[in-house]
Amino acid sequence: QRLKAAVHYTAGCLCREVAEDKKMEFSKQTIAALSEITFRQ
Amino acid sequence: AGFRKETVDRLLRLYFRDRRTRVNGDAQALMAEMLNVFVREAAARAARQAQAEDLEQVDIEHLEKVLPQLLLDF
Amino acid sequence: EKWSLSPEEFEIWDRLYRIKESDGIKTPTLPQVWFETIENLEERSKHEEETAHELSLSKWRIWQNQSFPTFMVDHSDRCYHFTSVMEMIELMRHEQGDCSYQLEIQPHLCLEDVH
Repeated sequence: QRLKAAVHYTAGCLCREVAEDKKMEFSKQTIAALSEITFRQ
Repeated sequence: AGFRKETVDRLLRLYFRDRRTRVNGDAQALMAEMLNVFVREAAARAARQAQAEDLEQVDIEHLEKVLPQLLLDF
Repeated sequence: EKWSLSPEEFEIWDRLYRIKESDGIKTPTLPQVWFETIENLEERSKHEEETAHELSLSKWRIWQNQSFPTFMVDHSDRCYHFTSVMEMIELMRHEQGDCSYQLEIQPHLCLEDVH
């Protein structure tokens, strides 16, 4: 779970960079889903 | 922002059968960069889908729409 | 350890990203991989089933006959193969009776090629 939290945190930071770049917001679910997909990848 | 090599090393070792298997620094750095590219590409494609629908928030369904092709591209 | 979150990072994660009960949302998971031909690799607990929001790879299948825009990573050949097959399926979806693919390809069949 700690490892998943580290992946989730990093995915969130990367998403925030894209969000700033595209002037968009990402919902919490989207970041959580992207984190889970990345973990599985 | 980006994945730390140590985090990636830990992720990889979760699935190694032999606990003595090691991943050298270059492989860790390359794997970390691959995950950075993966997350940025997924986020950018989902954001583009939300923009195409004239929305300002990227929701889970925008990620779902691009997911099959994203997974085939990696 | 270096691989884990520092206390500051943990605080940010807990505040910005962690899914909490109060959020009223379920934790997204990827669909399970089911193989008809070999035993299933992973069993998910009943509890996990209920508390998860399972992402769908087929919910938007009718959108998959077109390639979505890309950014730093172009589509793979596998992906173009996938979208072209989905386009073929979409075209055949409305066919009644004869199969256009069969009508087109059958004349080219040489039986000695297959016996």
